[in-house]
Amino acid sequence: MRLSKVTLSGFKSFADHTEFHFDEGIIGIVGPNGCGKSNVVDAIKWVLGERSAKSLRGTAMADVIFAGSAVRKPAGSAAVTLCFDNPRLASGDARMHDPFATPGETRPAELDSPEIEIEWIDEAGAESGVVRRGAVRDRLLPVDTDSVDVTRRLWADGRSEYLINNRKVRLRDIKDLFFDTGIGTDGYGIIEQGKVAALLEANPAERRAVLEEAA
Amino acid sequence: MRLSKVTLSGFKSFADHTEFHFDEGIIGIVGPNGCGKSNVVDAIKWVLGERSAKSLRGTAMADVIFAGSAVRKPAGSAAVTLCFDNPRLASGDARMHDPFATPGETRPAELDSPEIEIEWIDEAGAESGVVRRGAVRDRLLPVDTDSVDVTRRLWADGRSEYLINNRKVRLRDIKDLFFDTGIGTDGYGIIEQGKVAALLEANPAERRAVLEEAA
Amino acid sequence: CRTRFEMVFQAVREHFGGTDGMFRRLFGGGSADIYLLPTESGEIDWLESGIEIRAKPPGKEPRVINQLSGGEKSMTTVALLMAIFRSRPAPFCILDEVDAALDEANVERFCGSLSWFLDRSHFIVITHHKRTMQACHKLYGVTMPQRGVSRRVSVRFDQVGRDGKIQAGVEA
Amino acid sequence: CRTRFEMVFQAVREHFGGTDGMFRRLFGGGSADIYLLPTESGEIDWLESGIEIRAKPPGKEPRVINQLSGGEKSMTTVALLMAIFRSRPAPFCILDEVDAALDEANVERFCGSLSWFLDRSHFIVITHHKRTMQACHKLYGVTMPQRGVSRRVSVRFDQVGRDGKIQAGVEA
Ligand SMILES: Nc1ncnc2c1ncn2[C@@H]1O[C@H](COP(=O)(O)OP(=O)(O)OP(=O)(O)O)[C@@H](O)[C@H]1O
Ligand SMILES: Nc1ncnc2c1ncn2[C@@H]1O[C@H](COP(=O)(O)OP(=O)(O)OP(=O)(O)O)[C@@H](O)[C@H]1O
Ligand SMILES: [Mg+2]
Ligand SMILES: [Mg+2]
Repeated sequence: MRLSKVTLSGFKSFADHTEFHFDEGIIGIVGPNGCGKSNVVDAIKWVLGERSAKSLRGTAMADVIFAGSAVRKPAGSAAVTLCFDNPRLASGDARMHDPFATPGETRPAELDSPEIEIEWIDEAGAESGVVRRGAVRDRLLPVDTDSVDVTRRLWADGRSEYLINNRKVRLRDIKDLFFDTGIGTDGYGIIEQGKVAALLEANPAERRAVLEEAA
Repeated sequence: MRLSKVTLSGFKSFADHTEFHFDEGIIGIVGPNGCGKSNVVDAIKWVLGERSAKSLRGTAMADVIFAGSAVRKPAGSAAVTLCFDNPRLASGDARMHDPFATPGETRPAELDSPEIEIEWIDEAGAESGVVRRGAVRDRLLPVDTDSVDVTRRLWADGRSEYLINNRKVRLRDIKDLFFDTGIGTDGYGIIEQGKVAALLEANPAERRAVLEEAA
Repeated sequence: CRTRFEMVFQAVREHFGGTDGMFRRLFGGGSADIYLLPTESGEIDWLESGIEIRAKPPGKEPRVINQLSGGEKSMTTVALLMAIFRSRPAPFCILDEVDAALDEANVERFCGSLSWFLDRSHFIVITHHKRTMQACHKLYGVTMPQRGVSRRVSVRFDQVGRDGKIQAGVEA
Repeated sequence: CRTRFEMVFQAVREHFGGTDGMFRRLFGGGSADIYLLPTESGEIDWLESGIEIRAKPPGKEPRVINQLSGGEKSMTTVALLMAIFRSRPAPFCILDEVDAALDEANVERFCGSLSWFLDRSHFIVITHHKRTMQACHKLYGVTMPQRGVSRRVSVRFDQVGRDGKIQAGVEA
């Protein structure tokens, strides 16, 4: 379930459509101070469901929309899409890929993540379908496609939208999609700039929360 | 009033007597991670009157005493001395060197720092003399010598001592000595490791406090 | 049956402070550990207890973790993060200038540690260190040819100048 | 008579955000300012009001200072510190790895800014950047030949190896 691509458009300093392909083991992002490297990290956190404007270094969520520059007008909206590989697993059962499972043993059922429901919303805003995690056992993400696109969009007038494979969902559904995968805005997988020592300097309860995310 | 020398002995990782001479405009301190560079900054803050163990990265003040290593026993005490140049000023009046003074005008008396008293303590702990700032007008520090040594010592049993030119004083006297010189543990003159952006990220009242230190 | 938390905790503890754990690998020795703190009741509670970290670089005896230097703290955090990854890999890991406080020797060890995990995850690393750039399999440059507007270019290591500026690269 | 605070505030404001102020010098343009915030009463009070900082690198329009990047924040802080120094020099200034987040071009500008102040003060700079080491008039190395025990050596720039290790130096 690798993160294979990030697409930004109108997000912070990325006024134009920009793509980053993550098709190698170690990808470096380099460049002068203030050019937009950490804005890419903010974009990824934002799509994963970040709700605090402060943790995206702004004061209001609208601060993520390209605010204009000396030569460009402000953008009307910001949109970021994350694309994840979601191949069919050879062994057939996603649970078998769990690092907790002892080889040969099947995982005790109570360790299984709870039934998750992803609800698609149609144009009129009504519920138009539900996917249960149990229904898609042979892929890590409970969506039956080889790759999954997750998109978040925000307009200057405050409207916002979440999409999975171009179908509208709610924020809760995005959180459910990534439940138990180790990805999340508070996860241990993202170390922001200047926060390297934060794990050490946190209090014991905060450290526990990080490990619980991994559990 | 330059800081011309720092001497450490038994302070943190400086088990042995160590001197740093600051006789050039820009002095660099370099070396591998964990070797003791920031400990020198802690030593300077400590002599200037720092009272919080936490701001010296410890939990108790005794943490500044060399705690031993794989091959060395712990030290019995920690001592640091700062040596300041304190030449007689040509123009005779220290106040004339004040950046607030408009050339040609003498500074209005109410801008003068309040009368400061430095009380020396004799061996028996009794007061043995007082120096008033007014008495030493032609030097920046109110002590009538070309250089001023300020020392702080701490023993493992908790006893501590402050000295100016080898004569015992109280912590208050060290603070008075540096009153209005821009030096102080909260001053704008020391930027600790990892705290570069602290001035920007502080709240408006804390920023005001830094500027008041300069006033 | 042990809870998931208990299983993860034990796994991370082993991968962090064990004899072949990440701490000893990154520091070339020393010792480290994570342990649960007793709650108000004085007992250790798997459901409530907070976590304390102990880390001793080789030959040193810091009483608390706060006495470590800036670089030692960065390396200890990287070791702990890698230990969590070994216990429970996440699909990706983003490191934004975690090498900022490191000296050259530690940058070298940090780069080496990334390659131990390539079978489980992939890394996105933001850096100004030339050595870290060399450890990357692919580099993206982000510049602002028009002030205020970010543009992505693909670069090879040799196109990142000595002064950090990105020379001609292929526009996205 | 204006209080000392008022005099310092006005001096720092000019030295920070003026046309020839430190911010424009370090960023090669842009604009910056410090201003007093009204208190609860809605009035600006020279004795109580807190201070707000505004900084706009050339060609950018950040709404709040928190939107600046890591390197831009470091440079803005250095500009403000230098402005305070210009208004009210202190006998010394200690900078512990303030260049950690800077790219090579900004390290160069940072080093240049130190030399503007040598008539008023002297600097003690802790760094891992080779370029900053070159800007120093004298270098001290701190190493631990015996683990856990710091030792000071005098070094010349050419004795600090490419890998940051200090080669043979004269023991003090
Ligand atoms: N909504 C927005 N519209 C336009 N520009 C923005 C917006 N939000 C932030 N910025 C700009 O983005 C820049 C910061 O980018 P970022 O933090 O990604 O830099 P960086 O490449 O990580 O630099 P460094 O190497 O210093 O860490 C700031 O200059 C800020 O003004
Ligand atoms: N009382 C003490 N006795 C012995 N060693 C101590 C004492 N207090 C701190 N130390 C040691 O000093 C070391 C930290 O030193 P310091 O923070 O000065 O390193 P540094 O040279 O600044 O490194 P970096 O480049 O990583 O910032 C730690 O390893 C710590 O264990
Ligand atoms: Mg950044
Ligand atoms: Mg340090």
